[in-house]
Amino acid sequence: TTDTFNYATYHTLDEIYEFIDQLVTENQHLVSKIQIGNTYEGRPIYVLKFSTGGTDRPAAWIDTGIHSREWVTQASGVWFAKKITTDYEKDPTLKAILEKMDIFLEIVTNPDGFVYTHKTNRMWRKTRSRTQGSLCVGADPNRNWDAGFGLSGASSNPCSDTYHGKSANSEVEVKAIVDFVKTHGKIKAFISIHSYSQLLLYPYGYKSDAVPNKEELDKLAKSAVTALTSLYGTKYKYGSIIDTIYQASGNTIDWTYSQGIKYSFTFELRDTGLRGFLLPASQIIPTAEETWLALLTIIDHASKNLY
Amino acid sequence: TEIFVGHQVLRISAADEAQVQKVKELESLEHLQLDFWRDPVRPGLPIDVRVPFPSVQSVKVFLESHDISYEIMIEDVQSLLDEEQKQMSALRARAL
Repeated sequence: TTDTFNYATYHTLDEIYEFIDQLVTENQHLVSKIQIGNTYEGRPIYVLKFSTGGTDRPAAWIDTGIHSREWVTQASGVWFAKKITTDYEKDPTLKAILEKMDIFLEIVTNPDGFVYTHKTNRMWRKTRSRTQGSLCVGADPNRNWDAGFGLSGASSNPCSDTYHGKSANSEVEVKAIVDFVKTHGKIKAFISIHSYSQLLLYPYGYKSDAVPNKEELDKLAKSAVTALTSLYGTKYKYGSIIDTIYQASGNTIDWTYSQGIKYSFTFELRDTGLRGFLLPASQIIPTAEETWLALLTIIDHASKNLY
Repeated sequence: TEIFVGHQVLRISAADEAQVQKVKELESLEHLQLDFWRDPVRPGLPIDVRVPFPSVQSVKVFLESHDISYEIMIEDVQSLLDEEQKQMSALRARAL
């Protein structure tokens, strides 16, 4: 059962998909599974919906694992899913959120890449789509969104790890989310989770202009980071993508922000032990625990400031 | 399955903009097959790069000749991957 599932180890796609099914079976009153599309190689793309009922409700979105080699993110996504089911009646903050909003969680955002990291190349980051005229495979799904697409901060070389793809939304894994977000129409907070640099970032990535809501986002980021740090003392920086790390065009949260999702954030989870993408499995649970506090802070704020 | 025996991850500290530019030069040398885990952006931000075994010496010589400091963050990537696999297999066996 999901009670005996080992959250302190890394899992394959099949194991995570079995976990998803089990979680849905055990919590039918709260959790459902939605297939939002298929990957380039034909695998289903699943999103978990946590809802206490009602229709046409606002929602928060969390995705993990868009860069396949960032294994701590998918592992944290699994932990978040379980955490919601165990806490939704016990934790007053989560309970209040779920009385107003639904939560969508996409645990493996890039399933083809994730399978490839398990079977062939642990360092794979991109999708597995083919580019006509090139022997190189895949595009960076965090450069493929229709926000400053193709500008500086992404590569036009299909062999690069930051290749932006043929055109905006050319990656079906990206397009599936785009369609879902547009069709839903009431997503109010969107949080995309990466690893590793210990950062909490808000738009923009493709330009140096300040977002219109900078003051509020900055304050919220500060609160979220404070909550995160309170658990284990993990140090995080926060700010806009371009100011805090580097210019990155065509990224997820610039697009979501452009769609009117004010609370658009992206995380870079921890690497306190200098292991980068090879974070020891013993750090999965502490990473997820501290990140959860920040997620709750952001979603709670969104639920109290619906727009 | 791709193996990473002898691949090292170096954490490079660029002291100024000129050193950042030098590391960017390295990035453009495709034959070295470098995999930047954290890109060269600005002085003060660490740069992490996975260096395949055949390029390790050239990269270190390049960095040292330009007086750019670095430390070995991961001595041998494959040994960590082996550890990771062993842990996953052990847990799977125990579960069975």
